[in-house]
Amino acid sequence: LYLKSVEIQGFKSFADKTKLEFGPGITAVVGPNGSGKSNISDCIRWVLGEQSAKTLRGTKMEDVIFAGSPHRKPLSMAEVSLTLDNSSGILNIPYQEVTVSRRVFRSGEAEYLINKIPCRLKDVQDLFNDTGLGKGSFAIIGQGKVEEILNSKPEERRALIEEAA
Amino acid sequence: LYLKSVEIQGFKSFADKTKLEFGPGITAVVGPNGSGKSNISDCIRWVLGEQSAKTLRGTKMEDVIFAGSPHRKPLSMAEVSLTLDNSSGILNIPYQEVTVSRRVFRSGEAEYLINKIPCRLKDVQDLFNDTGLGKGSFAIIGQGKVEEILNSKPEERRALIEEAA
Amino acid sequence: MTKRFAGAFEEVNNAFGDIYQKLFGGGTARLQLANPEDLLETGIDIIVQPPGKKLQNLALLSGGERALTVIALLFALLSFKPSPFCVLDEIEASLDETNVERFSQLLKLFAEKTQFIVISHRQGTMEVSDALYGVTMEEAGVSKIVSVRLTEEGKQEFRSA
Amino acid sequence: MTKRFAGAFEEVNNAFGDIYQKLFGGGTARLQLANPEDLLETGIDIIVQPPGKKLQNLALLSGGERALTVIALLFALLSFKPSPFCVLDEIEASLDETNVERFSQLLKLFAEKTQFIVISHRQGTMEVSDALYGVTMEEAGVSKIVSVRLTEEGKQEFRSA
Ligand SMILES: Nc1ncnc2c1ncn2[C@@H]1O[C@H](COP(=O)(O)OP(=O)(O)OP(=O)(O)O)[C@@H](O)[C@H]1O
Ligand SMILES: Nc1ncnc2c1ncn2[C@@H]1O[C@H](COP(=O)(O)OP(=O)(O)OP(=O)(O)O)[C@@H](O)[C@H]1O
Ligand SMILES: [Mg+2]
Ligand SMILES: [Mg+2]
Repeated sequence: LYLKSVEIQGFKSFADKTKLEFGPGITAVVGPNGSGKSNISDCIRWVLGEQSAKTLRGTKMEDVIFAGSPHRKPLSMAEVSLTLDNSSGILNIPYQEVTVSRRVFRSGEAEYLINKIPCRLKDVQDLFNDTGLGKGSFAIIGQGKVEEILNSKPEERRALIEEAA
Repeated sequence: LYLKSVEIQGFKSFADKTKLEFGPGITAVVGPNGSGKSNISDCIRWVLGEQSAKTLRGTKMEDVIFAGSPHRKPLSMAEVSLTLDNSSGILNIPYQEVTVSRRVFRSGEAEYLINKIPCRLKDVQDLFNDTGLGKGSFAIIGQGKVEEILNSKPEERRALIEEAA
Repeated sequence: MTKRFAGAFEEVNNAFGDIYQKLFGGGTARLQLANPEDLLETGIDIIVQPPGKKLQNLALLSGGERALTVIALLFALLSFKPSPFCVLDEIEASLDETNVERFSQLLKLFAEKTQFIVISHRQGTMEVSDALYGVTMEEAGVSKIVSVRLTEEGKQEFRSA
Repeated sequence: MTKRFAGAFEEVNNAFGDIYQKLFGGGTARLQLANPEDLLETGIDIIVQPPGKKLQNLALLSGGERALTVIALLFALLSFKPSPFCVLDEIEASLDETNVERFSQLLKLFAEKTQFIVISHRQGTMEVSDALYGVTMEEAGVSKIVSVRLTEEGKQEFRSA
């Protein structure tokens, strides 16, 4: 299983349609404070099925929609699409390439698609189960994670192993 | 009131007698991870009267005594002396120069001295009261302080102002 | 009692808004009483708007923006209740180079009235210092201090020590 | 249930001790069950001894030593439960240059089996990357991506952007 690209539109500070393509190995993301780097990490978390607005630094899910700027009005929808190479067949659906998309609207309505076919959030979460991208995986190590683990109690650290097992 | 010097012996990683002298303006302290920079900050906190072992990253006060290394035995005492220029008379004792010393022994016994005269912890704390070096002052901003304030609740932030007022 | 708190709050708030603008090169920030009627117990919220951005909850801001906001608050508290000297332990760790530059200028300003001892890995901070101590552990587990002269190369070398 | 936890604990613990030594250039580390009899509920303690230092509570170690210890743990968890790709957001912020160097070597090793997306301000990390994206906000409040070629100067410039 191999990440090919992420397409972002209207998610947090990514008002304009943006596509990031990924190769093997290490891709570094650099830039000044507040430019949008962690927002990219939030995009990926979100399209994989994150349901906690707090983990995405907001209070409600609609907080991820571009809220406007001095020169731009707020947008009404946020959309992220993640494309994976599935030639290994790890995702148990019969496609060589799989694109998972997620949208949210100001109304709070949400849409989920797998290869352009509408589905439910549960289908997305089930798709990634046991692939190392689902719940309890370490696919995303956020900006406060190291601090969080250092300040955690012994019982909370147990949870790290329990969720992985 | 003006910091002139700090002398350290046996406090955490400072096994050998060490003297730091300070001028006006900004003194930078640099060095690799784990070399002892924050330990210097702990020294100053401690000699000003810090009573919480937790704030000094330990579980009991004796944790600040040099615990030994591959080539050295543990020491039995830690001592820090802080020397201030008091020509402004801000510290209300009749000395131009004031040296405050604090010692702790493995037994847990402690000694406090002001200009070599033994005194109690309370005398040291009273000396620094209302000088901007006492409790509730911002003389020491520790390595986790920014994170701590960011994660604090509104009521805890209130405490910052209350203690200063 | 609450009169003193209200006075302190006012003063810190003004300094906070002011210092925030210096550090961010614009924008606005203020402290807000969560319950203005309850001066005895009310918590304090932080409301900020970085330059060119919308008014937002501190939580949605970036790691560096959040750190810089708290640095502004700490310096506001320091201006309200000054200390003869102040020890800062790596408070600018999450700032990018531009923000470290702004932070170091603020430090120089405050250093006119306060002695600072700044533990740092950042070049920008070292560049405004008047003296530099290097801490090393040549012998395992034992700290040793070296006084370092502030040449350009010297600072580079020490950063990578 | 507890059998699975015990197995996971064993495997993560071995990887942890191993990776810790790579990152610290020596020393020892292990996880310890706070209550070995109570496999269902027991918490987990972290016991470490950096090279040349005594066995100590994690709390007494330095900011950088603590961060590096947790990085070792995270990579141990990643080796036990691999992901096809992994996003790391500024996890090496408190490390000095030497430790960033060691961290970047570990990253290269893991990158043979895992794609990494690493958000970073650190030169050492940028130097082991195969591709680089720059994020900018030329227009206030709107992020824009620039693909950056990995020349020496290019990396320096971007770091100070
Ligand atoms: N819904 C939204 N609409 C518009 N902008 C948003 C939205 N949510 C967050 N932002 C903005 O995105 C910026 C944060 O970006 P991000 O956290 O990605 O920064 P960063 O590049 O990781 O910075 P740092 O290096 O400081 O961690 C903030 O300035 C915030 O105001
Ligand atoms: N009582 C003690 N005896 C001996 N060594 C100690 C004692 N207490 C702490 N130490 C050691 O001091 C070191 C920590 O030093 P310190 O926190 O000052 O590092 P630092 O220079 O601030 O590093 P960083 O840049 O990572 O923050 C640790 O390695 C710890 O083992
Ligand atoms: Mg960030
Ligand atoms: Mg430190």
